[in-house]
Amino acid sequence: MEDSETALVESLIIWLQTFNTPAPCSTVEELTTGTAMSQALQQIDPTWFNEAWTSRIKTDVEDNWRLKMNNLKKILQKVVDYYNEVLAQDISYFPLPDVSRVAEHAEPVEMGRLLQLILGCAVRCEQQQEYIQIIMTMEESVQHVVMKAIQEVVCFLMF
Amino acid sequence: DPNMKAGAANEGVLANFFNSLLSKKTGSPG
Repeated sequence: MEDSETALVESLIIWLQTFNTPAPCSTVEELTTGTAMSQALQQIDPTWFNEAWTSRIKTDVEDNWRLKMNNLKKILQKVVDYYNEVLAQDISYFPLPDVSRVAEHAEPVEMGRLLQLILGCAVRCEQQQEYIQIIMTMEESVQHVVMKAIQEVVCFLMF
Repeated sequence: DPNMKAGAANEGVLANFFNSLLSKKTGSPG
């Protein structure tokens, strides 16, 4: 794996930790359940990623990769719908993550893609100012990766 | 010090980028 690909997921995990989610989010493996990501999304837009939706994300998936995959599929679909319906942005050119590889193998590149999409939601949502300012307080090397990740998402949106 | 200059330049790039994001209208296309 290239360093840049590792840097993406590592930096985006550091960014996700700023949400202080009840579910752990220190490693790719911990994120494979989808719980921490769904909790962060609920903070990003509580109207769209509401309780009715988060309640469909199973929290007791343990090591069952199929249950993890179901959670991740729900997250990806809801995020894609957010781009299309709330942000009015066409995300169809963005290389969507293969959630089965995330669920089964904790694949860091695919996880990076998923986190990248969540990052895109955060910097475009109504509370964007709050999230961008938090990013600006982060370590410079992390900010740099986050900037590249945002630029890439924007680039695909404009494609 | 060239390293300090490079660091300051990098900081400027980051600040410019995130400030430009802040100035964009929420949910606007592009």
